[in-house]
Amino acid sequence: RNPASLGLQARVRPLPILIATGSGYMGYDQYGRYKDRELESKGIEVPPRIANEAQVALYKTIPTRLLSRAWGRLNQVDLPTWLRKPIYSLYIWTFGVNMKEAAVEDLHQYRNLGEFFRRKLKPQARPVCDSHCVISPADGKILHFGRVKNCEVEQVKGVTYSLETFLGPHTWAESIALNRNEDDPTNFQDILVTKEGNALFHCVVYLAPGDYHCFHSPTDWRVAHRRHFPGSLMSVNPGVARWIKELFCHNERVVLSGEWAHGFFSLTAVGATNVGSIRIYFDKELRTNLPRYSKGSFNDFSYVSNNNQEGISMRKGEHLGEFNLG
Amino acid sequence: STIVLLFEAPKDFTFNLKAGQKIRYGEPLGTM
Repeated sequence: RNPASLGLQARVRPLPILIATGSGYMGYDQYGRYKDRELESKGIEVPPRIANEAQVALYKTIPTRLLSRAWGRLNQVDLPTWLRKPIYSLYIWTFGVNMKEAAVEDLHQYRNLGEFFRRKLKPQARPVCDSHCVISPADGKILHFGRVKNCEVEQVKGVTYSLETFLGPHTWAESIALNRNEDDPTNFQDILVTKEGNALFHCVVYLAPGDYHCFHSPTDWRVAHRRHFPGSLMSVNPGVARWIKELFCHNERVVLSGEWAHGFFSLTAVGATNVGSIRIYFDKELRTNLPRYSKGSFNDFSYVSNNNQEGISMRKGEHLGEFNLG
Repeated sequence: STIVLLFEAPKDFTFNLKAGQKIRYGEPLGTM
């Protein structure tokens, strides 16, 4: 019974306790999900299981921004030519990428995975719909859509986040020079709706790892203001979006706001763990996923200046920006 | 990653979408 073996025993003892509690918790959680599925199969609507504050705080302790930047650095390393095809083919097979639509189909042309991730499409691969005023800005999956009610936006059915937390205080109006309806607005949502008979709508598009990761202008509009919220880079896949309320308010994001034919219009690009950086082609100042930021902060930038009262005019379908690895 | 569109439009604007469906850049989201 020498001290070394006592020390080892002391270290080893917590391990089985941790494993037992962890697996006990997992078992309890899985049983609950099984019960939910049972109820749903009987047609009973079950509210989504939302993470509690402790679980969200635990998740946020994971250094997702550091991991994201490390992932980005790794994917900037140029691969030897002979290794490119096997690596990219594995990525293509894993995430179901359709290389026939890519502007450059030859895998050897992509020096690293970061460049492969930023691949462009053949112009004719995505015809822009002429007969509708709003189009999808990107390839992806529709997570949720509909009218905004009571200043709450649904990230997925039944899980909401606050409109005001997501967009930040309404101080950009000066740069959009929105002529708001006269009567005094009662809440944040009313402030955004500038014309009688209008309502506020939202649509959430989730881009999976294998999707084309550039995004385009969803309509003819003029972009007057950019607000960059540094933040976490938690995963935004549909499973996590169903589990963490206010997920899009925790994550790093870039809010572009302006005006279209019917009044207020905004597009927000929300980063995620493996896709931490957001680029807006006409905004050379924007830097995202930087090592240091103060929690809850945001920085504003107006595209309306003395010699450009209009802001940035964007045509429907025009290249607007892209997500980058890391 | 995710893109969130928030915009005002006449009340009769309707989305022609289904939650969970795949969509591609350039396809219509809705009609007035």
